[in-house]
Amino acid sequence: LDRIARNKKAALERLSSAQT
Amino acid sequence: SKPQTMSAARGEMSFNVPPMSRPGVGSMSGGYAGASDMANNGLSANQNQVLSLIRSCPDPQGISIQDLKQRLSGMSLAVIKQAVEFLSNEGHIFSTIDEDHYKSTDND
Repeated sequence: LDRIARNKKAALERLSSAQT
Repeated sequence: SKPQTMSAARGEMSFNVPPMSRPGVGSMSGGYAGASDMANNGLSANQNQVLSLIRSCPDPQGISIQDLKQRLSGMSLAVIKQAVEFLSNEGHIFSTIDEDHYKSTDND
């Protein structure tokens, strides 16, 4: 479950950088 | 005495509406449909289908590629994987317990 949280965090960072 | 009815000059200068300030996304959201398979968020139809399915899965561990394949019976596994990879790269989804399970970032 730690992996899920880390992946989600990384994904959110990708998302925000992709949208700028 | 004069009535004070010069209300036209009142308040008009106080509006300072910022210009359309949405970078990037939505630049293709104009008035045509059907000319391409791009939806207004820049994703292809396939990618949108995959994304909405992943979004609709309430499971905390996400949805598996196999589930996606079953629900998108018209789509080949290769296409699904391609869409998943794209969405993952964009940050819309992420893998959970393994590289076969995905969850969306933007539904909580």
